[in-house]
Amino acid sequence: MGEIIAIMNQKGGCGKTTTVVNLSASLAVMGKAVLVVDMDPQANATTSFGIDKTNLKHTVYSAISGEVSIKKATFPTFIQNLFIVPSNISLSGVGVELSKLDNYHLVLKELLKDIKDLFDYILIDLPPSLGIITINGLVASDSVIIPIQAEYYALEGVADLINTIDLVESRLKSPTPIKGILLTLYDTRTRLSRDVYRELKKYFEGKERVFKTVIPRNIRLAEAPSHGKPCIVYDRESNGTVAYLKLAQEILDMEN
Amino acid sequence: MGEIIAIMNQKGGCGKTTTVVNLSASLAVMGKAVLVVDMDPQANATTSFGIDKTNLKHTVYSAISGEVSIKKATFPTFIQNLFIVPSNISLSGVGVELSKLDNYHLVLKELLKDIKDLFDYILIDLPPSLGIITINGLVASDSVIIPIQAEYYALEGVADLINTIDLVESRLKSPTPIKGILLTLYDTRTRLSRDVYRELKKYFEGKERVFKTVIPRNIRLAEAPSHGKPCIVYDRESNGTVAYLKLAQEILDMEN
Ligand SMILES: Nc1ncnc2c1ncn2[C@@H]1O[C@H](COP(=O)(O)OP(=O)(O)OP(=O)(O)O)[C@@H](O)[C@H]1O
Ligand SMILES: Nc1ncnc2c1ncn2[C@@H]1O[C@H](COP(=O)(O)OP(=O)(O)OP(=O)(O)O)[C@@H](O)[C@H]1O
Ligand SMILES: [Mg+2]
Ligand SMILES: [Mg+2]
Repeated sequence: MGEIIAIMNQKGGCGKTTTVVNLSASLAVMGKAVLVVDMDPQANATTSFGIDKTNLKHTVYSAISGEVSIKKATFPTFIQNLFIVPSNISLSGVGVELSKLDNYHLVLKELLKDIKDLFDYILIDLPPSLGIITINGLVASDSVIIPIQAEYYALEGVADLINTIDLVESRLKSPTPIKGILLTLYDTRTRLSRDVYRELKKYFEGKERVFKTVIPRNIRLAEAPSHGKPCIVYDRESNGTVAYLKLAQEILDMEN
Repeated sequence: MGEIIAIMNQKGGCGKTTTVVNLSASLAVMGKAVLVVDMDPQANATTSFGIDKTNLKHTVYSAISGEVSIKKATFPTFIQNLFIVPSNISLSGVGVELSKLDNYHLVLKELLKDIKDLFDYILIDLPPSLGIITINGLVASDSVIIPIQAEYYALEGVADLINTIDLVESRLKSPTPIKGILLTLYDTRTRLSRDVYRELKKYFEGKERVFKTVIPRNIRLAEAPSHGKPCIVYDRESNGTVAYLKLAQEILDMEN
């Protein structure tokens, strides 16, 4: 029975896509069957696996709009055990279309029912907003991972972010527990990173789990997507690769 | 007659807010009368001037919803010549409210008519999305500055971004010329930054202006917001401050 995890934060550029791509690849390399669902019209997760977003027969939008089943929009990647439901700019119009439905927030949840049992983990990449796409992602998920970059604006947005998740839960009667807070883009050399990390731990103490694994700022993580590969394939030894393998292990250890 | 400039890019974390805050402060220090309109519910621009977003009498939302005039929602900052229409999380519901109006895309444009002549420059900070808030920002503006970070995902999104701006122009019959492409978070030490810069210049050659000024990655720019000050106040000598002063000068030189 697969676990569906949304990777979410309305703050832009905090490492959502980088986490989806590298965590999914790490879990796959550890032998888990993994599906990535790219729910961002920017389709950064899609291209990170070397897929041409302008030349797709079916995307997540084809499934959401009812043109094809989600199975038809599921493709293998070049990594064993790792599959993807790709995206492209066609998804950007879906917010307006879905808003006309009564159960607009259940569409993705219903779609994923058909394939949930085929995978151990399903990771959903979301855009930096709180619109209908993100709400669909939250409602469809069993849990959510919140990447927070080690910078001031990101820290400032935390209270609003937690309120928003609570609001979605109470209004739509669909709880999505936080699996963990993930500190990303941590630069060991700067006082700013250390200050933000200390504040975050204080803020969440006794409330939510903050992953022990911290993702360092590592240029190889930023270079890998331009080669269409997750970092574990691009540079097996880099700090970025090691950090995401550790995160995958920390998540697997939580299961037991 | 003030020029209204939108700072826009749906890619998250590319330096939109950092550009609005530091470019506006630079123009103000050079003697221009400047207004910042914070159209992001995250309200990062608001707090960057030391304003408490949880304790605001009026915000941009109060003006958009018709509760008060935009003048009543305009406040001075601690920097001479620099004013702000602040924001907070109350703005996040505006998309749904505006979508019910026929002329949903003209609301901000109409509001700013009342105060446009009081300022030399009005800079609009926008969220990382292509929703109704961003469309209002584009339609209300005389021109748009597009910050693009020197990283791969940002480069990948450029074609979709330009298509989207063109689409807004043709559908809503409201042209917003691109004032310039601004390279941000440029790290002189990495090959990635140099590669992205070269690709961007090639992509826009003969089509759009790429500002000569490049904004370097500079930790002082990321630290300044935690002190509630633009970088020119926080650290006058830093590379970040100097770069935004140069950008302001390059924009003023374009006028003549
Ligand atoms: N740990 C890291 N070290 C170095 N660069 C990173 C790291 N994590 C992410 N990046 C880079 O930072 C930028 C932002 O990351 P990413 O695009 O994954 O964030 P995001 O939250 O998905 O952004 P968006 O809000 O636009 O969806 C990208 O250019 C990415 O390559
Ligand atoms: N030139 C720079 N040097 C160092 N840090 C920077 C620079 N520009 C921006 N930053 C930092 O990078 C992060 C992203 O920048 P910023 O928040 O301004 O981007 P944005 O496009 O407004 O993000 P969002 O899409 O969430 O609105 C912030 O933490 C900011 O402090
Ligand atoms: Mg992303
Ligand atoms: Mg911003």
